[in-house]
Amino acid sequence: IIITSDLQRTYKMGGEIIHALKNFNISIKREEYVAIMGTSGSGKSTLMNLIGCLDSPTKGNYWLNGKLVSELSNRQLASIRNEEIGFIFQTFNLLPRMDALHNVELPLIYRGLGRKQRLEKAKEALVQVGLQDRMNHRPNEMSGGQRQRVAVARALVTKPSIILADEPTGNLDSKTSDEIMSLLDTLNKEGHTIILVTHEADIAAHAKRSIHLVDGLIQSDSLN
Amino acid sequence: IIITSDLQRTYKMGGEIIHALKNFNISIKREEYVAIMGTSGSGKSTLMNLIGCLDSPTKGNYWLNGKLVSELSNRQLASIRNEEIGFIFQTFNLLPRMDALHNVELPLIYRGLGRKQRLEKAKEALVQVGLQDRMNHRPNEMSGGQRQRVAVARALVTKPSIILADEPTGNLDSKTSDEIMSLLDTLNKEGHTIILVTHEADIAAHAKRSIHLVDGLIQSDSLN
Ligand SMILES: Nc1ncnc2c1ncn2[C@@H]1O[C@H](COP(=O)(O)OP(=O)(O)OP(=O)(O)O)[C@@H](O)[C@H]1O
Ligand SMILES: Nc1ncnc2c1ncn2[C@@H]1O[C@H](COP(=O)(O)OP(=O)(O)OP(=O)(O)O)[C@@H](O)[C@H]1O
Ligand SMILES: [Mg+2]
Ligand SMILES: [Mg+2]
Repeated sequence: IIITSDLQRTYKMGGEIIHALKNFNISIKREEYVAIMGTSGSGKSTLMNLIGCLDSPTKGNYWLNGKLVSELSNRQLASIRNEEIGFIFQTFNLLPRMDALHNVELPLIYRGLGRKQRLEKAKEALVQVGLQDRMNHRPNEMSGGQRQRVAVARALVTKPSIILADEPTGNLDSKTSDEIMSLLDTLNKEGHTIILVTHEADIAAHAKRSIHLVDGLIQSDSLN
Repeated sequence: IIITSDLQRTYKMGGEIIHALKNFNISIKREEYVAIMGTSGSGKSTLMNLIGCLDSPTKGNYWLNGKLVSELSNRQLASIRNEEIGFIFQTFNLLPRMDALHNVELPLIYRGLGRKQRLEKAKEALVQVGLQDRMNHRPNEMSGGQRQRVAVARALVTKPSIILADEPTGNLDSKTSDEIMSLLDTLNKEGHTIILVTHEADIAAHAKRSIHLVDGLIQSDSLN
């Protein structure tokens, strides 16, 4: 389902070249549950952005569901992002002027669902992350952990076949973390592919396979 | 040094009243090292914003260094914030159009230091958090953990007498977390007062006293 070949992402900063991801080769099958770990700056979010079609590699190839992503049009890419992939961002990326309910409703608008059905599904997703009492709050009227949970709800509301979670529990206490991880575990059992970036070994332990990144390269890739 | 009496913070949302902090009574002496823990939404950031003079309580009193904060003018409050308090925000709050060096330099400008001295101190602070190779990067050219470390460097660059750290290691791997905590531990040994919000027990263990918040109230307050 996800295959990369010599994937690279570099940034040019003045005279300097930063190799955020180097010769990255990976193959992830449908329904896998993979944890990606590594130190700060090792390339995890860069990798997630490439897999999530939010960024293009500098070199190398990426096949998603058998299609070479670099050959897709912008329209086809946007359609894949909306229909196949749910992305939980490390820094949440919520729209500040909308409340939680409308932030979570957004991916359903792209899917063409009617208003009544969208609001119903958005409410259900917010209840699942424990935010039934915060639906009408905007991001700056919520705590850090509540914002993170809105980001989780928004990524999951379309029940996407591939879930990319970039540090989904970084701002959560252990009880709330457990609730979010148990949501992800259930989705994996129901057949969704999950790729999870985390710094914490206990969170990574929920996955079935762990990949360790060091300086943009895979240091190890093994079953848990 | 920090005394609160019946401190309260409520928010009005439409017809609803949210009691983020209720009848909060605390006394923190100079050079203490206090950890504040509690579930998502329990009032930790609200408390930190009140202690850091970034917000005013709805009721109750707050004495900082013997002065009643509610009776200070805006000018006096701004002066306290710049001279006494270093704040590490849960969501970093960096200026997006400036690079790391200039973000960290900002508190020193308020202190009236000359350009050469400011840049020297800002560089030193960035080296201390391991970001010597990212000084000229803007926030969106850095990883999540790198942005968090810029927020740490900025809070510490003026060597403030009171350090308020709202989840300073939430986006950091364990090795980098240890480095940041060892910085804070050293500052406490050198006489700085530290109040640290965290969800992780291993991080809280660095402090000498732990306060647990539940729904805006103190559930427990004991020595570590
Ligand atoms: N501007 C606001 N308007 C309404 N409610 C608010 C506002 N800011 C915060 N709240 C509410 O106050 C409560 C306390 O928020 P606070 O940010 O202090 O929590 P916290 O303990 O820091 O949580 P976390 O661990 O998730 O960061 C939360 O339930 C939050 O929804
Ligand atoms: N736009 C950019 N321009 C220049 N360098 C960048 C840019 N974006 C990221 N980088 C660099 O690429 C490297 C990898 O970044 P990435 O965000 O993938 O790290 P990460 O593993 O997610 O780290 P963290 O655990 O701190 O979130 C970092 O060293 C970062 O500074
Ligand atoms: Mg990252
Ligand atoms: Mg908070």
